[in-house]
Amino acid sequence: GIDCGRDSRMCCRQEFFVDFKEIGWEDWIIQPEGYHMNYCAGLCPLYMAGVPGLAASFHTAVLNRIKAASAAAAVDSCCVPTQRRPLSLLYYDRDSNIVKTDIPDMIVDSCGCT
Amino acid sequence: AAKDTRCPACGVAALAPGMQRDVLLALAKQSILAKLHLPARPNIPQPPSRGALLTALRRMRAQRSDTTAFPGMLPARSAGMGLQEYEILSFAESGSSTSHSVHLHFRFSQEVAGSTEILQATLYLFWAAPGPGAQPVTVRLLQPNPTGPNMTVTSETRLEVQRSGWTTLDVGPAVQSLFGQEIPRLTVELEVPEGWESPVPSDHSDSHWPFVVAQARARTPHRVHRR
Repeated sequence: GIDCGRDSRMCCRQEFFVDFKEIGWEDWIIQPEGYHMNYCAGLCPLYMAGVPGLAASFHTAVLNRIKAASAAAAVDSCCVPTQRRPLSLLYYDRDSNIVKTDIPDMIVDSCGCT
Repeated sequence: AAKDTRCPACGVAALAPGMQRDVLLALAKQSILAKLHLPARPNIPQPPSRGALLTALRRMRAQRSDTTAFPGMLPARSAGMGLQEYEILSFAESGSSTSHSVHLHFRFSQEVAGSTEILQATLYLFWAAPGPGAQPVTVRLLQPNPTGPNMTVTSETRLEVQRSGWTTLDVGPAVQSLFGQEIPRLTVELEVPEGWESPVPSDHSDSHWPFVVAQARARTPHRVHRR
């Protein structure tokens, strides 16, 4: 997948850090201090459909040109996460117990077109 | 938003950058609370003392280096099937006490108890320096009696405390049966013969305060098979 640059228009991964102190959660979340949520943004024109991110191989690029030529239903597809990671949290619950858990699929690692 | 800039995928008008940040932060908060089954962020009545927390974490690490899964309980790391797992550290709350017995309460949150199954649970007790010779101690696990005000004894263990130090007790089945109840709270009664001193530290801030470590795993979503 591709990380978004300043002027990226195509489907890419946008960095986004959630600082728990900034949202006033640092008193009940012991670790970590925040988390890299990230999200996907950008265009997915027809010929990009179905490839992970934009790092497509030559074969895929040719296949995409054929798809674009056919352009059966000229609709765009969607830019979605193609790889995600769990978020490990250590926090106090409302009985002041300390709970450690790994929440699956919370951190977006890469994006691609559906 | 700049004139007529719309999201190519869903057609919603693009958000102004400042507003976009607020929306994303709100989304992150909602996502974390939903995955932790919390209706709102918890307010912490009183976090445990730092000394007790550090001692407990050290004990857990020492115990893990030589622990084996308890017979009869699902081994802690059985095929996790990719389900979310929890490790819960619950410090005792002092309950009623007499000259030769003391009650300790361990609460578990509804959110976790309602959505997980217990893999393993261990009670850690630190015996202060007993007198000369072995000190007999009876450990009873009590549960609220659904039909009346008293508590029912679910298990009783007699120990001979030879010297000061940590002792662990498997409380997995007792905590598992709690997790299905309205108020998931485990009560432990420690009793010594008349005239003997209480074997556990007297004050809450002592770094050897009793605690329970429970390992739980999200319940497999209930699948209805249609034929």
